[in-house]
Amino acid sequence: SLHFNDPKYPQQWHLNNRRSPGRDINVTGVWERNVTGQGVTVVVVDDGVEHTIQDIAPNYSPEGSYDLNSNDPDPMPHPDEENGNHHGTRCAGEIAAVPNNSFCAVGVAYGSRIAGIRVLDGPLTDSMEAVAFNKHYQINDIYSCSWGPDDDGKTVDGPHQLGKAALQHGVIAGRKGFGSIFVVASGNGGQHNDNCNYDGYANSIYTVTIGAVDEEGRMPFYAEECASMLAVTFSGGDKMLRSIVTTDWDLQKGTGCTEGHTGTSAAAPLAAGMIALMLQVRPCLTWRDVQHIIVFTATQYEDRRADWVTNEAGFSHSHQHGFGLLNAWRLVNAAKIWTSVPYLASYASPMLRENKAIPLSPHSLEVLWNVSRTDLEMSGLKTLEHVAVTVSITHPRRGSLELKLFCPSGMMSLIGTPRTMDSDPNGFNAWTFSTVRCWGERARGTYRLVVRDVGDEVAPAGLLQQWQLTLYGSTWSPVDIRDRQRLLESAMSGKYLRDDFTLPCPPGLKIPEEDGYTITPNTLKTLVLVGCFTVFWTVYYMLEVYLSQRSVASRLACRSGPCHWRQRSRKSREEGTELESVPLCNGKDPDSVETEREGPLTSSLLGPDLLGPGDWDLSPGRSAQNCLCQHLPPDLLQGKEEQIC
Amino acid sequence: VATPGGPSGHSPGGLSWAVHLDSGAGEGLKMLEQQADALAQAAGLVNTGRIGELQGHYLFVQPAGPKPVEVIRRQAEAVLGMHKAVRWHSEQRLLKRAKR
Repeated sequence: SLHFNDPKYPQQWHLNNRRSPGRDINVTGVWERNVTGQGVTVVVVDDGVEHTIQDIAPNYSPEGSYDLNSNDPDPMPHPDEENGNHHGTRCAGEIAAVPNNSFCAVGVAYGSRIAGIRVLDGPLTDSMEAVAFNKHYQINDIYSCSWGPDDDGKTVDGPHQLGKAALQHGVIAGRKGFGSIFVVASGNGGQHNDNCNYDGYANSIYTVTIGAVDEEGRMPFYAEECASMLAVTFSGGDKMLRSIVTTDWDLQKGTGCTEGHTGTSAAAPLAAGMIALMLQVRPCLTWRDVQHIIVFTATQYEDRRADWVTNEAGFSHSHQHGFGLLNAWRLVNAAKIWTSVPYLASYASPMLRENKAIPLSPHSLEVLWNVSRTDLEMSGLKTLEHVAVTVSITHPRRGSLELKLFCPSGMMSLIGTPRTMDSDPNGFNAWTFSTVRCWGERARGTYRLVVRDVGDEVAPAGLLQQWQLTLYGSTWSPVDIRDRQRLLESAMSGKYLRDDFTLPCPPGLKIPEEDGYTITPNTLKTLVLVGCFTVFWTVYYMLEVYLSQRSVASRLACRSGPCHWRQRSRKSREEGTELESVPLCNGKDPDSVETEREGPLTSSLLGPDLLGPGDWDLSPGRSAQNCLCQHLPPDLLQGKEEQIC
Repeated sequence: VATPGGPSGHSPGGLSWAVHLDSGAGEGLKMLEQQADALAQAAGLVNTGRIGELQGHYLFVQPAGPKPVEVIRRQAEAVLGMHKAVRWHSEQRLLKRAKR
């Protein structure tokens, strides 16, 4: 029933697919119920956001924005030679492009506020990332990050010490204590058989990792597999398939609109937009509630190559698609009735030293760790969310290694895939892999880590030095999980999506943003300029006063005999060009009868410099005020006295 | 190596270190800031302030001047590595990140 006059809206198949009904994010139903992201702020952490463009300006949030590359509050992108800094603006358009402005497109959460943090357009360090992840974190609810380490099939990297600390601080203190929502793209390394478990942003427990599917629901050529992927949503596919239509910048070759946004970069912002819709109906969802709702509501769909496996808790997961397609209608209806999950519980095994050789395929090294009821008593951990394995392995060619983790239920997670491009001789040094495939399963039992060397070496070359198992979950029991699944299914009719139905929602904590007031270089330069200007004029005026005092003093010295005023050239006097400051007083005794001097009225009104010599002298205590008054003709003084004097 | 400085952790050129100071029991923020300033000075660096919202984390940058990089690095590592209040420190390196 909704109609938008935005010229490209009909091409936005990801919002409403007329050509293949159902192949979209199923969002029009929530829009019809006025769920558009009102009151939620999404920040795009990228190369800048051109917030002046028509599709973004009305929704732009300057208070949530910053430019870390130039260290000033305005995240406008800077054109570069490759015409490349449009990425952030495109992502922003997917999230919050303004509808019915007859311009370009419509955003998923077109009622939300959009901010930008410009950080990718320049040298980037751990400390800068840490600043970015917590920038304005009481204003920004969702951080959309469509970037990461190289997807070259041989990089193993992620957030460093400060970035990790900032992600953790964000989920603890961000968004009034409900936790910042970090949405990251799973990566475009498909062609190099990369895996997003080699990307520390994607396999972090604090981030929502989003993959891409094309309009036919298949894994595009560029997409990566990954055991820690939560879900997928739409993006471009190969040449025959449509890409995402969104707002573009209008700098350089930009027209303000594009039909070519693609990659997992295009998927993550759509997910961020859908999460904004969820937060509108239930602002007090915690960062873990959001992850749970995604797991509970993502939809598995037919794709033979996807290798769907249903785990012990009834959740189906695929290394290609996570728990399935995000569906805005399901996400929002689930959010509306969701009550918070219990606190996060965790268990870490001791560091398990093995120093065992890794045999060549088809043989494999298998190591076990049993988690007993006693082990879990302290934390109360009953059912799983994320399972992490930190390993140290030596091997002359890291890409030859394959790692699998089996949960007690037998659910297998391929956490480390062989990568032909990865010839790094340094192996893994305390690298953490993770999986979400055991979500909702019981935590107790025996975990099995299987390592294989699929390389073509003649003799075993790898050594598993040590490993550690870390379980994250909650006190929810399997029964609780099943009950919640049933409750959600009952909500999918939309019966709760009414304004008169609202569960109580705590307001959250008042956490002061401890942003020390930072003076930006521009401000600094302005202050310095103003300072110099002020100093210069102060010196000038002091000099002038000093010199005029001196000249007065020299006149006083003339009191005893005739003084020779400096002959002023007639010309300069007529032109009044000669600058000279003379005192305001003639010093005559006020009682003495003042013979009115004849002379043009103007002369006295024009002030002292046109009065003749001897008119003046300086008797202390004479106020300039009296003096001046005595020079005005009496008729002028009628009534003027008060004003002038 | 262009590395950070300034409150946003960004400054043209120069070396920099991220430092995590142990905030002793009851020690106020002010005390921590003063300790950071003193430590930066001792290490021959300039304290540009706290890193984002991370309590106790500070960014020290190389001051302008003719000192050779190696000398600065040696002095900084020696001071930061030995100081008892330093829980962790790390020289900031450029990270390679790609848009997706």
